[in-house]
Amino acid sequence: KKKDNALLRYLLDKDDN
Amino acid sequence: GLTVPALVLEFVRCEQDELQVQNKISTHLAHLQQEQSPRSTVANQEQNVRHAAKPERLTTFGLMCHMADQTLFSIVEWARGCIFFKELKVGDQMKLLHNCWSELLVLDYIARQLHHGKAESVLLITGQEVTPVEFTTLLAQAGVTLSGMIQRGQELVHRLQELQLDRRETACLKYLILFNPDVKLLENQSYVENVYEQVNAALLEYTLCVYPQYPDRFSQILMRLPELRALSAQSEDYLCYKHLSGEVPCNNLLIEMLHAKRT
Repeated sequence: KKKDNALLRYLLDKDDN
Repeated sequence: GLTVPALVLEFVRCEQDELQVQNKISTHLAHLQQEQSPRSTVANQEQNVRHAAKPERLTTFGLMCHMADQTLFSIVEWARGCIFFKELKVGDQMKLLHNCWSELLVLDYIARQLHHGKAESVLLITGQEVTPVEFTTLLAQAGVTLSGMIQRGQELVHRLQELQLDRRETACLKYLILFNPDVKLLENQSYVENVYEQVNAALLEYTLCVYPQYPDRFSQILMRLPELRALSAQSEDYLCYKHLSGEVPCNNLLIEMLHAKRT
């Protein structure tokens, strides 16, 4: 399940710069 | 003088630059189509011979999926910049987005048609206009379920057009959808419920202040939300079905969102 959400988590977690 | 509630102004301030989104997505899709084009490069041709398989040309449906996928990226980007949303932990942010991604997608489509203002043609997020003739052809090719959903979407556009929903109200609707108090198991449940109430109050105040001649405008607007939700649920079911039959291009945010809700 965790793997399924990897992209969204990455997008929300990433730094802006 | 009209006093627009500060919160509503803040919502509008958080809106994305439409042209920027349009450029980003149309560039992405142009690259994609180039890659998928059968005679794009010599290297591709060699590869095709080696694999003895014809490159699959992107279907209209496949293209629509990519467009929806890219729109989802921009929706996540929008949410990240939203007042209130920023304060939540990533876990709660994910739960909210898992719950409402398809509603936000449908609203994005509907709002674009609404502000496009041409009843006969459809405006895509890429800035391309689907002419009435093209639209009729698309509907005829789409099959019963998809064409039914598109027509349902057009009906919702008409209803909101009759109301003349403005951009500030559209922005409020996005927040009402994002901060859905029905989402369960949030770490910060009361915060989300409180934001929802604040948005509700701001929209009510806004409609009463800007459209005092229509005292039931607020409830008229809210009445459209269940219709939007029903249409988005139907779209999700349809996408799931298409995904199971292998027709949705893979490795994207769209599929991840589809999985998240179903597991």
